[in-house]
Amino acid sequence: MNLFRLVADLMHLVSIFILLLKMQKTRSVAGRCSRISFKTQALYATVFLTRYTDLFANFQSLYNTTMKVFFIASSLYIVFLMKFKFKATNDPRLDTFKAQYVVGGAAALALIVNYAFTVQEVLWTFSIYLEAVAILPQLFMLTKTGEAEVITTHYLFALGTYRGLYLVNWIYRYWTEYYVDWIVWIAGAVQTGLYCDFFYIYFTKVLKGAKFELP
Amino acid sequence: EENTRKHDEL
Repeated sequence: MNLFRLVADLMHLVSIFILLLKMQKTRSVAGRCSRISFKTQALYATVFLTRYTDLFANFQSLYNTTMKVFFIASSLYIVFLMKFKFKATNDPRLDTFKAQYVVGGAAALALIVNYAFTVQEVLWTFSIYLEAVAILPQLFMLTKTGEAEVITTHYLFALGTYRGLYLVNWIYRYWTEYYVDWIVWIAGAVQTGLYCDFFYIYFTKVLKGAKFELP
Repeated sequence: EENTRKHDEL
């Protein structure tokens, strides 16, 4: 474990707490002008369920196991809140990104490009590829609604920063322990790349107190 | 390959 990865995981936790706070506070998934994509949250739940199949078989540390359990539980809880508790405020007509394309694409690629053709390894690889593009329905929704509440932008900032810091963690681990993992490196770079234009707007507008509005 | 070693990252 290194500081970069620890802070990255904490930013991931922060993003989940921001989302839960927003949903509890506004008691909905659609604030005045910003909406949370159910598809993205469902994709994240899938990512954690397919990635942590080794939850009991592969004990790394108490931290690792605790975080895995938290990510699985929180992502399922968010899906539950969106699907049942705040269902009335969830408008599927705005969540129009074709999620089946990213799921199909990630599954196909995981069957072709993986480290071992075993069920667990292919599921793990699928979760890595899926996580890279899971934010697309959410970003797509932002482009449709054209603007987002500030708290939603902080959610996206934390989420984007988490994987961005993992990139730094991988550079550090390559440099210190010759750690190489092409699959997570490339997927992580794609994932962080998807946030670039969001980060640009976030830093140039939201942090200056302006509303988050897409040009 | 050694990459199928136990995944130690979240």
